[in-house]
Amino acid sequence: FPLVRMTENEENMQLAQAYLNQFYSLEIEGNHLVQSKNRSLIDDKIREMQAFFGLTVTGKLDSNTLEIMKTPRCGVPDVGQ
Amino acid sequence: YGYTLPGWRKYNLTYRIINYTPDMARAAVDEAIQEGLEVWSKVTPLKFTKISKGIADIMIAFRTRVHGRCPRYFDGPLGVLGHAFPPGPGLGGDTHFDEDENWTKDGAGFNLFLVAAHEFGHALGLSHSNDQTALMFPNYVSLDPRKYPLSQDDINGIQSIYGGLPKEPAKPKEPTIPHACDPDLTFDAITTFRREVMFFKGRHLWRIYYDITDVEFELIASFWPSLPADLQAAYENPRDKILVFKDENFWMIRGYAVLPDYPKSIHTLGFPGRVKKIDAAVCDKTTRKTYFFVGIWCWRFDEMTQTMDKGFPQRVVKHFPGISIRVDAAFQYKGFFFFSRGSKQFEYDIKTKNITRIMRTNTWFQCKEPKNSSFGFDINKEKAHSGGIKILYHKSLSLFIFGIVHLLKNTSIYQ
Repeated sequence: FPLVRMTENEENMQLAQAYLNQFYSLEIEGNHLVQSKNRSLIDDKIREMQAFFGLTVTGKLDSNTLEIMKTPRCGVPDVGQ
Repeated sequence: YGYTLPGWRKYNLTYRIINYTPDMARAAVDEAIQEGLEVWSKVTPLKFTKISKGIADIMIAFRTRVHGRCPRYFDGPLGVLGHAFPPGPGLGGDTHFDEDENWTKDGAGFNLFLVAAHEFGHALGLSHSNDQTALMFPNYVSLDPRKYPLSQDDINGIQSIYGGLPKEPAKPKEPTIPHACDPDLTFDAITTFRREVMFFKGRHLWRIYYDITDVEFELIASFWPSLPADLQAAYENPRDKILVFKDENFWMIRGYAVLPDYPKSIHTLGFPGRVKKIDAAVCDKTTRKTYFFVGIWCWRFDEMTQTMDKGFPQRVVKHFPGISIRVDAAFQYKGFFFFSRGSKQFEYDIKTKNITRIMRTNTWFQCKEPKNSSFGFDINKEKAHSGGIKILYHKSLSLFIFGIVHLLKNTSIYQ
């Protein structure tokens, strides 16, 4: 079970990173940072995304946030266009 | 809402559909795209024209995965449905739809009209809105495609860039119908015509007859459809024609016919280029000389030689002592000149060169109680007859005394 759990979290994190890269300029802003700072930037980007969609701003990948990320959408970034 | 300025620097934009999805009939795609653009043109001055070849402002294509030189890519079914680029050259305005989606014209799959309308918002300069009711909200929301999809947020956004719909041109005011007994009645022009006197006002004229106690109220167009309204001067020449003037043009009329080759320029009569309109004109039937009034000046035209007399223009007051006014209209009746200015009229003896009477312009219509209403006849029917009109020359002792008093009173004012 722990192994499966990890995989699902990883998948979600990959999804989140890809989403935030594409729509919230994560990659552009974070590619020069060390990993610890990068993690903090991801949390900030999650907060930014949650705020944009009117979700509770936690900075964590909760189910509502993931649900929004999985919804079909427009490919134009929400920020940094 | 968010937007990028300046948007397109024009209001007429072209679009071209480069390829079609096999998911829908071509006509349905055309319709969805057109309606997607109309969503925006309904609230802005923007107009969209479809072209079938060449480079359009908005190039529309169905693509998959990484496609061409587009810096954005598609991700297979679901996920990203489409993207578009903000106004500008090159990729600017271009709109791509992910061919890996199931495009439809109704609720099953993804409605092309809704996605297209959203993407065209980007192509016009809008960015995503966080208002969940807005079409520019980034996530796909299945709306009823029959309903207008823009929220107020979308409308505010697009109008921030392009402004609102152009205002409808103001409806022309209903032309007012002049009242014969209005104490403030003025005339545009007056002329005799055979045994009648015609008083022009706006689109209308009144006709009175020398020997018949009757007055008619008509539309000018009912006699001469080609004449404009708001004539400025008119006179009857010795050759049984009337000439009517408006701005730099004049028309010649014989009976019910406007003669061919008219209007002509007033400058063909000998006026200098600085004269842009004639205020009034009257022909002295005895001398066959026509006087044209332009502001404080008058010209004299010889009807026999069809040339302007030398020594003119002269100041009106110099040639017609006592007439120190700008004349609205003038005509000759039973030897006298009658000059109108505003609601006043001056009877003028051209032999003795002095004012013999001052009266209201509408004295000719024998109004019993001048007031702001029609009298005796229903002018709303545009044609009417008054009863019992008496021309001024019918003796009236009280009127005569009234005239003398006013003459004495006003001669001093106008000289």
